Amino acid sequence: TLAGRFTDILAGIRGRGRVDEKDIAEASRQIRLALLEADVNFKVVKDIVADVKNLALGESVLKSLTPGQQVVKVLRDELARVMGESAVQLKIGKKPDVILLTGLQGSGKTTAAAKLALLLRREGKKVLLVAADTYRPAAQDQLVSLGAELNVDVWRGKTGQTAIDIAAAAVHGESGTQPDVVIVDTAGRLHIDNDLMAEIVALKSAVKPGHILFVADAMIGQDAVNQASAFDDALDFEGVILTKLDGDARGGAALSIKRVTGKPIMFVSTGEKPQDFEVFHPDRMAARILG
Amino acid sequence: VFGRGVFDDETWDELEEILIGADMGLTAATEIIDRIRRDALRHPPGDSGELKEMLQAAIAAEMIPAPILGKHDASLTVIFLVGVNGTGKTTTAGKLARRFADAGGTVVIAAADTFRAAAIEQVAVWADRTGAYLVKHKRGGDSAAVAYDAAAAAKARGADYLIIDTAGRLQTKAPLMEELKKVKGVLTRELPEAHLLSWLVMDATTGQNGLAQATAFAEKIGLDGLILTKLDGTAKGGIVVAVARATGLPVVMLGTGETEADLIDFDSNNFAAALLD
Ligand SMILES: Nc1nc2c(ncn2[C@@H]2O[C@H](COP(=O)(O)OP(=O)(O)OP(=O)(O)O)[C@@H](O)[C@H]2O)c(=O)[nH]1
Ligand SMILES: Nc1nc2c(ncn2[C@@H]2O[C@H](COP(=O)(O)OP(=O)(O)OP(=O)(O)O)[C@@H](O)[C@H]2O)c(=O)[nH]1
Ligand SMILES: [Mg+2]
Ligand SMILES: [Mg+2]
Repeated sequence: TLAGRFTDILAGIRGRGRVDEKDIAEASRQIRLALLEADVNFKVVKDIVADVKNLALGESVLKSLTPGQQVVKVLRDELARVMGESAVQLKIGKKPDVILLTGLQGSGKTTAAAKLALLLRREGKKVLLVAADTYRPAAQDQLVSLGAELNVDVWRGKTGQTAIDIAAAAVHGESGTQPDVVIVDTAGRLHIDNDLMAEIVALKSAVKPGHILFVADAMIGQDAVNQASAFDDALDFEGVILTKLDGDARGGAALSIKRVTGKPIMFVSTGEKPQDFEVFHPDRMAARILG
Repeated sequence: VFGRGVFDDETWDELEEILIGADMGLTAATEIIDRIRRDALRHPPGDSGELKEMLQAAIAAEMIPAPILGKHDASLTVIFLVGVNGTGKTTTAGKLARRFADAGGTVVIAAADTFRAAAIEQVAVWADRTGAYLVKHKRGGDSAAVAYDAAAAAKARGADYLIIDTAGRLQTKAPLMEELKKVKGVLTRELPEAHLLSWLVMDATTGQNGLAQATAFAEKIGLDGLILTKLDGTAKGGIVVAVARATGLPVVMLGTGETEADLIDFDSNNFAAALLD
């Protein structure tokens, strides 16, 4: 663990009482190693190391800690600061409030749509799921099946309709179900696929969602920054759903995404069952990344 | 960095960052850069083009040559596709079915993901598109039982290829890994004469957890190779370099898109060149 690394290197400089340049050089190396191993983007790591160095050398650190403890505290505080101070709530607006889910192939959007529907229904909201992925084989079947298991209505439009047709119809009340919230599942797409990025931008214009959530896999590596920046530039999303946190991926992508886009992680998916879904807690993520 | 004419400490740091940015991991990146730095002392590169070639060759040298599919005596080749959730196993099953059909082979596909919503419907579309014969049970059924029936069908039909599509599973889930071992056990028992290949399907966007995935699957069920998918994105898939160093596993093919044609053979030089682009 990172705390373990610090205990080793800084054990030898216990007597000095404040952190100096030489202490910080070795500590910086260990911080870089730990964060890169945790999949934090290398540019974000550079920024964090520089910030920690300035803060640790500064006067604002507690005098009651050893130099090693001071550096670890500064790093923990800095990670917590970057991740965000507290959980960010999804505020459901006037009905029908539309939530648009987007992200790369296989990130967990369809599953997340169903899970978010369950969470909102437990908060007393009537939800309509919209199966607007017209590309992937059996994608609409997948959401219909998930909806049936949860007793949540699913709108799939007619065969041959485009994603925009299907979503617009649902948002304009054609399903006849009068939902409080409409959750639109979309096809996975690459941020460098101009046609599909144009499609999702057009879909946003057509349905004017109250919320756009970027769904990202917790095991992504350095590419997280490329993906998230591109989607944020195109759509100005509100927040992120981080999936597959039930694995042992450290999830450094979460830190990179938050640091680069400024957008909060709002929900996490922690398994394959519909209940495996909760509001994100920034402090827990910082602890996980540090290992 | 390749555009500048001068090689200094900053050059080596920047080259290391390219490798780290490609998800190679700090250990592999540092070792590769240290090695070419020593080589550069003995044979200084004349220009940045030559430096790029040295780095490309060093990366390619880390990769294990992919075995040529089809060079064996067995009449039936079984491809056992495994991996964590969402990496592209089912789509890859479809792409393989297309490749084998184009080569004139008869293909059987086992819809052995009996867990996920619409998994069977999804692979059924691929079987339909490629003319493969699909063996499936009801959702919620026993995955090993599907594999058993598919093995029987492959034998009965004299199939050339049997592709097993399995459910995605995180390597940390012991009961799911045990299930996979049981499914493979059925295949080895029922088709002892077949050429059985277990391939881990990995997403090119995966970070360092990819190494944990490869070692866990290799340890539990044994692997013969990797298929790296979604290389049509911006991720470089450098994690396979760390996997090659740790496990000696070759990358056999690359997924480069979502249609059945988007599957190419792995070539270490092309892969290294693309990584540095
Ligand atoms: N273990 C685990 N698996 C998950 C989680 N979220 C989703 N999955 C699985 O990840 C795989 C992909 O999920 P999907 O919901 O199909 O992903 P998607 O983003 O809709 O995929 P595309 O529509 O093809 O882009 C499925 O096997 C899901 O069951 C999670 O939190 N934990
Ligand atoms: N861009 C791109 N997308 C791919 C590639 N391979 C698969 N996909 C997409 O990735 C998503 C997931 O593919 P699947 O085949 O369902 O993945 P899987 O591993 O079977 O998923 P689970 O069974 O849920 O674990 C789909 O949207 C595919 O179209 C590829 O090489 N490039
Ligand atoms: Mg989907
Ligand atoms: Mg599948």
